[in-house]
Amino acid sequence: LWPWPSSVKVSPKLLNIVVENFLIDHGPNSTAGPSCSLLQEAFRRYYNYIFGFHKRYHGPAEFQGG
Amino acid sequence: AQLQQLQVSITLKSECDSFPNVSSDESYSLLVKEPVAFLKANSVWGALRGLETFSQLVYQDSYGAFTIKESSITDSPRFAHRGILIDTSRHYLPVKTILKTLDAMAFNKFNVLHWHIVDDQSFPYQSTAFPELSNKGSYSLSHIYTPRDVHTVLEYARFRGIRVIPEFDTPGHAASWGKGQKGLLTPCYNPSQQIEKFGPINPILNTTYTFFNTFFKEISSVFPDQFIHLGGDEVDFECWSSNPNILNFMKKKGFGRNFIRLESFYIKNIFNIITSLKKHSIVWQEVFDDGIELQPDTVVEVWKGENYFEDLKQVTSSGFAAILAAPWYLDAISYGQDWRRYYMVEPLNFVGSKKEKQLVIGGEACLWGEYVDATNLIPRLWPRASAVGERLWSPATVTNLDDAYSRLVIHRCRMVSRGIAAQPVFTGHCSHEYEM
Repeated sequence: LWPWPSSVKVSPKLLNIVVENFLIDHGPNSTAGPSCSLLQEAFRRYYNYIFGFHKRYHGPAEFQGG
Repeated sequence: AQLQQLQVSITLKSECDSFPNVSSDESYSLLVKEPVAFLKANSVWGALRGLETFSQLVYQDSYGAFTIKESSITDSPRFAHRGILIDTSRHYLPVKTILKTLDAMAFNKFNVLHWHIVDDQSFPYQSTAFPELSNKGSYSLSHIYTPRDVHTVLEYARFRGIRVIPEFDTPGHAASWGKGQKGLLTPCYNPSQQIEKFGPINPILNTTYTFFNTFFKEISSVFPDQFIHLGGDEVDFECWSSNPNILNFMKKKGFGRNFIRLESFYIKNIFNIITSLKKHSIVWQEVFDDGIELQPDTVVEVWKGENYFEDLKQVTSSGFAAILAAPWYLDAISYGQDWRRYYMVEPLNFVGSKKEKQLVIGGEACLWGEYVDATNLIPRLWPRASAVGERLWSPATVTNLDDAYSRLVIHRCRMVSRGIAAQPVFTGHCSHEYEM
């Protein structure tokens, strides 16, 4: 992580992410929603930062649930 | 176990359609737990910071699969003003390069772009009120920032929670202004004849202040931030002292031959214009050092490298807010890991009360443009500015250089994978290099 956050607790438990099913979305009680273009664009941008490189060079990982 | 979603919740006023400001709340909390991760922030500015942190938690192994560890993070910045200074006068920076710099700033949680937009060498800012300034003062008509360019930079920055503070440095560093605005600069004499040379802004003419009234009215409407950087550094009095009209004016005013008093007269007039436009000022430290009367909310930027802790002490003990730039002039390059030197600066390492230290609102990594243009700005700035970024965001206790090195190497590779040509920290490789 950079810059290092104020407080970080990380457990050894590993979660898998299936790119095709993963979603960044607004919480149900959020005061911002789909009309907030700043956040919509940020969701798109960060989804691409996280997985976009993968899409360009890998295609979907062969990953089955369980 | 799978993570299926990241839910982002803004808990207070979203500020979705606002511009960030010096008191924007950038705090967030992030809980990564099966099957849904929760990112909570009081405003969109904290959400942007949290999204960056979340993106750094996701790991992709060499088979292309993605994993993330269950984790819980609460975070907020140590300093509110975490800036990058770029200089678009010595060398013009294409808008694309500025946008790329804004991308990298977001990856490093910087929140202020200090745009030193004009200076002696060129005047690329295209003013609507005074188009001749860039018509005559820019390197060429393709080396300008149109109103549309400026709007693009402002909106791109806003989408990343980054403030844009423009600097229009006067009375010194203003040679390029004179090409487009006749009569604005002081004509120099040698000894009793006027020569083809101009000095600082001419502070004795009413036309000067009429011009600045109109000009700063435009600037305050174009640039949304509450602050405008007025410069005020390195004023050369030689030309003023050669001009008989200036000397007569000073005599009438009772300034004698004290040119600092003339500079003070000028700066105060400019301050009054800025105040009338409901904006606040940032100045370089000379304005404070010269004893010029500052308005209470003026921010002083400490840039002189010799004794900057003493300067911070002087500024804050006088009750003014300060920004630290002195130890972070990244245009000065050397061989080796100079990021370590930037990283180990402790901005509050001066004698002062708690209240005075709270007046240090942050710092800036500065990349002056004498030897920097679009070909080398990004590798010069990153990841060296990342060291400044962590010092201004993270708690003061985060200083372990070995730990920082191992994280910075990964962070640099991550920036490279996101299209930022950050230079290597030392030796080694990036995992994605093999896949390319």
